[in-house]
Amino acid sequence: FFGRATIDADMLDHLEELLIGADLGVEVTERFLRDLKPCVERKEVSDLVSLKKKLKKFMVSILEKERSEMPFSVSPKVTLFVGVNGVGKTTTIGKRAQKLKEEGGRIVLAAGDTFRAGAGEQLALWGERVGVEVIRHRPGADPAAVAFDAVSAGLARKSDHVLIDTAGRLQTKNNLMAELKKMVRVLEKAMPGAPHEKILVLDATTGQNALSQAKLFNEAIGITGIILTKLDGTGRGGIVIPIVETLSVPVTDIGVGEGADDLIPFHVESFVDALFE
Amino acid sequence: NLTKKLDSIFKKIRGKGLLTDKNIDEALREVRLALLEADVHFKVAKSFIEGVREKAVGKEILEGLAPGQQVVKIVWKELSRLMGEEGKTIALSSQPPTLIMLVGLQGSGKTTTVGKLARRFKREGKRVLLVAGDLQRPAAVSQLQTLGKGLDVPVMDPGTNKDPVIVMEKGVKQGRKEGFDVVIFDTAGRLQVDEALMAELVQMKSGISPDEILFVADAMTGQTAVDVARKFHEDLGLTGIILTKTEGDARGGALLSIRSVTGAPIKFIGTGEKLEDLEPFHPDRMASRILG
Ligand SMILES: Nc1nc2c(ncn2[C@@H]2O[C@H](COP(=O)(O)OP(=O)(O)OP(=O)(O)O)[C@@H](O)[C@H]2O)c(=O)[nH]1
Ligand SMILES: Nc1nc2c(ncn2[C@@H]2O[C@H](COP(=O)(O)OP(=O)(O)OP(=O)(O)O)[C@@H](O)[C@H]2O)c(=O)[nH]1
Ligand SMILES: [Mg+2]
Ligand SMILES: [Mg+2]
Repeated sequence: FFGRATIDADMLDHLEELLIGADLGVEVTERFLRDLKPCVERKEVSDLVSLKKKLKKFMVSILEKERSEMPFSVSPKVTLFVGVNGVGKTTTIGKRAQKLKEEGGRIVLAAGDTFRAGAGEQLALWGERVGVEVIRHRPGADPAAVAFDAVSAGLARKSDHVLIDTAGRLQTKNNLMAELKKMVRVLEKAMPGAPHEKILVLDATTGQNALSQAKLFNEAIGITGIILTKLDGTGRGGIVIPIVETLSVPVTDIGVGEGADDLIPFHVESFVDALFE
Repeated sequence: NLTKKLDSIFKKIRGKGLLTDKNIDEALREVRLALLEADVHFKVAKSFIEGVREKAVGKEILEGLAPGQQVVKIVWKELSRLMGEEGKTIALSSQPPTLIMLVGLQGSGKTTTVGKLARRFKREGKRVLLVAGDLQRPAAVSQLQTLGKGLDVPVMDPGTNKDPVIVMEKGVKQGRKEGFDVVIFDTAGRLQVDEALMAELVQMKSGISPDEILFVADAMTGQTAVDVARKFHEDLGLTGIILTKTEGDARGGALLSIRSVTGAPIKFIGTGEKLEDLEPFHPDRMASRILG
């Protein structure tokens, strides 16, 4: 394949295992390894270290391509958080609220998960911890109504941000995806242009199914950003590479723990370096 | 799908003969691809393929079976063997209460599964006590209490106790004292690389001596499933696995990875968010979705 003594089959196998092991997936891994071939033939790379460097370049160019810094001067800015069950949506909202509060913002949280046991209480506790108001209805209430109320409250109080929590849902459940679409329509009624951000929360321990999650959530409501959680664990989250490539949507932040300060901006270079560890 | 791919590979082989290394290579590449796309760990996939190759090479192409079918048959057999038997549910201890402890990563579905198990045992006429051993996640105790209320199953109140190990030990005492048949312990989600929290689990185990330590794993877990399961198993000695969120389109290859590093039987699968959504494990159904 490469025809050089220094770059041999073992080296390629090692790289393949590295990338597959980081959940990049077979398709992207094989494509990257194929794309290395001309670099080797042109003698741009000659050993494992330079092969890895080249691979990192491929990844960085995919991940950096989509960084769109939208200067949002709308008020309140409404952000909807969606994703499958247990990925860290509620916790991420708490963390984001903490960050925005530190920056001096006025924030309203919406307890849009009216289904799961303890969901409202969980967000209420986060609201208490951070010191921001939480709009909550009783369990079983219409989630879109909670979202509507929260945006109305945000408009009335001249808040800077409304962060909306939603119930976890598998992307293949049409009725639940329809509920999400309805929430987006209702938000548009509450405030034209809302929700200004639609964040898909992905768990770094998730494998290839994250592709299906990204595809179907995007088809349903249009995703504007991705937050990747639990990167303090051993999941590498390499799946965001094919996701960012196909969705053309940036990863904005990463979750690195369960505390209020454990949400940090996504840094492409450090993320790619970590994939190779 | 995989069967069609294998069939087309083997169409080229006509008549009787042996399954050779060469014609098997191509087929095994397709199988390996299917496993990796299904989130099976690459090492697990590799050793699985080698196992199939050993059993396939040099075999007579059996009368009436297309060579492709024969390889598929071997793959199927090996996969089912790896998955383990079906219907291995939870046996009740001869000395009640049976103590069942649920462990796993953050968000895998433990608390909900505690509720599901409680509902199942209650419907079998057993008296169940739930112990809220997660004192760290906001409203985790409240979540379990809400589930318990809905089932009319008591949940032990941790009170002002700050130490989950002590709460778990109190749970055992209360379970014995009040004659419960089953006590189910919820624990906080934790990373297997968090040494302090893994040590806490080991402390809990020695404090309560559970009959079952069930690893609750998310069906969509990727390559890291091997590392996670191995560590939980090394530290605790898992007696069973529950795979959650299986009703979606995740292929569930993590299950193969978890099985191969723990050898623990799959006790149940979670098939939804409601407390009734707990089903016994069918290895053949799981095998077909992993193979795609
Ligand atoms: N280690 C770690 N744990 C996290 C992170 N983010 C969230 N978690 C934990 O993951 C678990 C699930 O978090 P939640 O915020 O309840 O997730 P969710 O998506 O809102 O869950 P549902 O509403 O039930 O769908 C909790 O135990 C969190 O503490 C992270 O970045 N690192
Ligand atoms: N679709 C689906 N969702 C499930 C299933 N089991 C649990 N869930 C959901 O997964 C999410 C997380 O469940 P929890 O029970 O809070 O998970 P946990 O492991 O206790 O989380 P931590 O205590 O934070 O570690 C919730 O939204 C549950 O409703 C299942 O089988 N299918
Ligand atoms: Mg939530
Ligand atoms: Mg829990």
